[in-house]
Amino acid sequence: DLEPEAHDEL
Amino acid sequence: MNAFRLAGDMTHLLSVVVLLLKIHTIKSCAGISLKTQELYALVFAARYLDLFIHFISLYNTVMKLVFLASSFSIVWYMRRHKIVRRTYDKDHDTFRHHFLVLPCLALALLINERFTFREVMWAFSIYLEAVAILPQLVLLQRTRNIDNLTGQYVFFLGAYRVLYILNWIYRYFTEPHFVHWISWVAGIVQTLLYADFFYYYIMSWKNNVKLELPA
Repeated sequence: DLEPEAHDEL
Repeated sequence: MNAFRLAGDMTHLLSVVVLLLKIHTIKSCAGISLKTQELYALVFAARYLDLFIHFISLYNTVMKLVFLASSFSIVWYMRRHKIVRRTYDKDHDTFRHHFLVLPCLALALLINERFTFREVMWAFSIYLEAVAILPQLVLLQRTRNIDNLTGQYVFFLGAYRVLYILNWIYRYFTEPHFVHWISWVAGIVQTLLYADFFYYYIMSWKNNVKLELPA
């Protein structure tokens, strides 16, 4: 199950 | 961080610098849509809620602070600064930008990566950013003399979006878990909105004539 990753973009 | 992402962030930063240069140094905001600037301030406020919760990198934190501070100060200049606000073309900046906010919020409540406050606000900021340029593009169409700085400002904003798409393509192939459909679809929509502008911008540059968008 893929968890949403942290938003590392601006 | 790949080269496309860095180049994208730098063109985004450059667009802000160009706009601040125009406002701060020339004391003019002619041709700039206050409605678009207000939407951007809202976009950054909603998206960077995690600023003091999640630390990603010093670069990330500093850039977020720069975009927050610059977007709110641009709105302040256009609304409150004695000289700058007189150059604001209020009569042509008539796009009903408030009507963009609620549909974006509704969409974010329906389509998000996770139904939490911060994730909904993140999706909201992505949707709103995609359409935030519309008042600016409408104003450009109505502006007879688009000055160089205004043209460059919008060009750099559009270039930032194109570079972000290249960044996503690169990340998709190099980071198998990097899947953000929301930002990809919204980002592609956002970039397509610039297509018309890009065409006329490049033509005016090629033919060495003043930029003008057909009404």
